[in-house]
Formats: sequence, C-alpha cells, structure tokens
Amino acid sequence: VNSNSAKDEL
Amino acid sequence: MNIFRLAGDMTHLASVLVLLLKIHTIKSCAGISLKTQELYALVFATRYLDLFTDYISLYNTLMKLIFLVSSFSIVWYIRHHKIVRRSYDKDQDTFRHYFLVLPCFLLALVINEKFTVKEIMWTFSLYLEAVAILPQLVLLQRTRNIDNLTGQYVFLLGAYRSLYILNWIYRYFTEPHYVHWITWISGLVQTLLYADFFYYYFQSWKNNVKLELPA
Repeated sequence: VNSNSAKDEL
Repeated sequence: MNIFRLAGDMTHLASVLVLLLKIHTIKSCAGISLKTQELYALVFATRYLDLFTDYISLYNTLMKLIFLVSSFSIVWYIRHHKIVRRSYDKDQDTFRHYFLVLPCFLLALVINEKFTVKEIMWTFSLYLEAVAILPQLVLLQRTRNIDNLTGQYVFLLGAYRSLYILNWIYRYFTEPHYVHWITWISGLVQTLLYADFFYYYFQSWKNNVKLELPA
C-alpha cells in the first residue's frame, strides 16, 4: 500500500 | 497528474496571483483578512517541510516554492508595506488565530497517519487549511460590500477546492490503494465552508449585480 500517494499533492 | 488536479492547482495559483496583483497594483488590501493570510502562510510552512527531505518532481517543488513565497509576501505587504498597510482594517479583522491553530494542532496529535514530526505537521496543515478561510468569510460578512477582486479571490479558492475533490474521486478509481480519509474529510469540510459564499456569488453573477452578502 502506497500510503504516501497524497503527498504528491499541494 | 490528471486534468482536475492540474486545473485545481492552476485556480489555486490564480487566486494567490489575483490577490498579489490587487495588493501590488492598487496598493490596497481592503477587504482582505490578514488573519487568513497568516494562517495560509503557516499552512504552507508546515506542509512543505518535505521540500527538505523528498523530491517528487520539478513541478511539485516549484509550486511549493511559489505558494510559500507568495503567501509570505502577502503577509509582508499587509503588515509592513507603507501604503498597503494603511488600508488594512484591523478593527474588523478580529478573529483569533489560536482559536483555529490550537484545536487543529491537538487534532493532528490525535488523528494522524503516523506519529512523527513531519507527519503531524503535514496533518496539522490539512486541518488548518480547512478552516483558515473562516476569518476571511467573517470579514466578508461584516463588510458586506465586496470588491470584484476580493470576490474573485474567494471564488477561485472555492473552485480550487472543488476541483481537488474531483481529483480525489478520479484518483480513487484509477490508482490502487488511493484511500486518504484525513485528506478527504478535511478537504470536504473546507469546500463546504465556501458553499454559502458560492450561493451569493452565483446569485449576484446571475442577476448581474454587485456581490453583497446578507448581514
């Protein structure tokens, strides 16, 4: 699970 | 990156540029809440700590730097520019920062994805962004008469939030494991706060009259 995918948002 | 996300970022960028342009060209910050602008500066400063630790893309880094520089510039203009600061209506802009900052920070300590400094700051910035517009909305209600640029600024911010929700829906269906409750719920709360403003904005636009909020 890539739990950090929202971190590419601003 | 999908079209909703890009359009969301662009309307977000446009909102900041509209505000900076207004302040820079007409040398006035009338109707703008310094409290909201300071909260946004804090939002970006706490969210973009990963500038020092992770590299995502050139686009990502540039946008983060633009938001950081522009938000701190706006605060600087309102507080220190010798002409602009005179137009700041301190007596109307009375919302207390810590009223929003403290609950958001406590909530971030309790509800987060990981208990690390970076992660808690990131979560705090999401909660704070959700409510940072409140001092601005209160100021709009108080002054009622809104100049076009201030109206457009808040409208663009609302558009940015709405587009981000479409972005999340899109990503949920196209990316595996894309589930982010903290981001979604705080983003939804933030967007709902604009609903009332949007209603009056569209009414005035439809009737082609100057935007005025009810007392």
